[in-house]
Amino acid sequence: CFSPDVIKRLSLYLRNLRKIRKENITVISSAKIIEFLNVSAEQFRKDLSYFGGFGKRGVGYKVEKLIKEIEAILGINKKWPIALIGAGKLGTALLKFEGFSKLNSRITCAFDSDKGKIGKIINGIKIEDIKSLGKIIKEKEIKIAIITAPPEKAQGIVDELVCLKIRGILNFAPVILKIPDGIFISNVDMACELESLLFFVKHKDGL
Amino acid sequence: CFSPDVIKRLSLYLRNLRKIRKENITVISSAKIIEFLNVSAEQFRKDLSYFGGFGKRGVGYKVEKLIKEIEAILGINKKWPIALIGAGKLGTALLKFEGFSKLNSRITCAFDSDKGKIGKIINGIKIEDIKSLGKIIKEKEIKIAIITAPPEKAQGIVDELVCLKIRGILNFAPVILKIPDGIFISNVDMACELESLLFFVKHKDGL
Ligand SMILES: NC(=O)c1ccc[n+]([C@@H]2O[C@H](COP(=O)([O-])OP(=O)(O)OC[C@H]3O[C@@H](n4cnc5c(N)ncnc54)[C@H](O)[C@@H]3O)[C@@H](O)[C@H]2O)c1
Ligand SMILES: NC(=O)c1ccc[n+]([C@@H]2O[C@H](COP(=O)([O-])OP(=O)(O)OC[C@H]3O[C@@H](n4cnc5c(N)ncnc54)[C@H](O)[C@@H]3O)[C@@H](O)[C@H]2O)c1
Repeated sequence: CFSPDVIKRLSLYLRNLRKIRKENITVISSAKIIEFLNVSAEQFRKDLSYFGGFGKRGVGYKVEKLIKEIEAILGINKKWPIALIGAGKLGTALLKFEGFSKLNSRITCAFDSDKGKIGKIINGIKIEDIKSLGKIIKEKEIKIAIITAPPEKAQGIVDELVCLKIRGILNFAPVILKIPDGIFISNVDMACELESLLFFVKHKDGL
Repeated sequence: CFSPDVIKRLSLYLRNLRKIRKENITVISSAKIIEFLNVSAEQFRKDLSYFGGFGKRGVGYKVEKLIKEIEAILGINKKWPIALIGAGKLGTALLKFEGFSKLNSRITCAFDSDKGKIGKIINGIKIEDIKSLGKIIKEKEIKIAIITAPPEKAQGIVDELVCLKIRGILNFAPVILKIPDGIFISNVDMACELESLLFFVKHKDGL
């Protein structure tokens, strides 16, 4: 299987290619695609070769064709509904984030347990009561959930999602979630990122 | 030098140890410390050995002592002031995030270019005009900045921070920032995380 890093690099190539397309450039060298990405031309060719390789050496890559190929690999063309759970400070920021809508997998529903938030509409999405999670996840055939609930509530929510046959979780709560095999989880731990950054800055100055 | 992964694992061990300490447990096995972390006991011992190793095999680890050791390694004891740039939706959520205050490195100032936001106070922090970035960064001897500004503004802001001798950047804008050697950058790219999660979920079902 592929390492998550290959996929993350593909989505960075795609972002650069979309920028290049805006400048009306139709054919481009790999050097331009990987500009500023800290990736070697070797790595770039290797990443593409996983999926059959595209373009010819020395001739360059057709921008539009490569965009379509990478979008197909990333499955961007297939729309996936996503549920967001915990419409607090971070959840609200994510509901309004433009960056997710480009992925074609929009957040289509959101849940909270706070009576003061249930029924509110954020960016066109109505906040539902967490009690109706089961009903709505089944109705909308939701396979992906974003967790922006408090850390002590996250495991309970995930246990319920597992019963509802969820397949992927993007977790922002700073806890390690226990999930059965077969479910993909991606943890975004901002405190951990900051802590590791602080270490390297301090370490550079001599501990 | 250490890989960021070692440091991120240390901060996860620390989080588990703090939880264990709350249960009034004073000595613990490595198995308990690495519970639910996808880490082997081997890896745990190796991570600690970078820094001199602690505890004896078979006897277990003294919880309080290990917490102090890891905090010292992560430099948690030294206070670091942090500047946040872009007090919008995400910036505001981060200003209110409890998780950063535990790290002992609080966000001590925030900046924005929007007249409607300058002067506002969020979680006790006054939003300053981006025009006074230079003055305040020097006054408060700030070495770390968090970027939550729009992607097209991020590079310009970073260029100014580089001149102000910033040492570390936690970047949330979905762009690749060009920085000189010697400055540490950690990118949190939520769209990229979601895209890679979607790929694995789709891939599992057969592309
Ligand atoms: N604020 C940030 O910038 C930030 C940064 C990194 C990580 N996080 C993490 O993200 C999560 C959310 O943080 P926040 O700052 O938005 O907190 P918050 O308290 O503002 O939001 C949490 C929301 O979850 C809701 N909730 C509580 N129990 C629930 C349940 N059982 N089901 C559904 N909803 C429930 C609450 O009513 C609230 O609206 C936390 O785990 C936090 O540690 C936040
Ligand atoms: N909202 C999210 O959940 C989310 C998630 C992931 C990444 N991001 C990224 O984080 C960044 C912020 O996103 P947001 O949703 O908070 O957007 P936003 O528009 O709400 O906030 C951006 C803020 O930056 C300020 N700003 C603009 N130019 C500036 C400058 N030169 N100097 C200082 N401040 C300036 C704006 O006035 C605004 O307050 C963006 O790069 C976005 O792509 C946001």
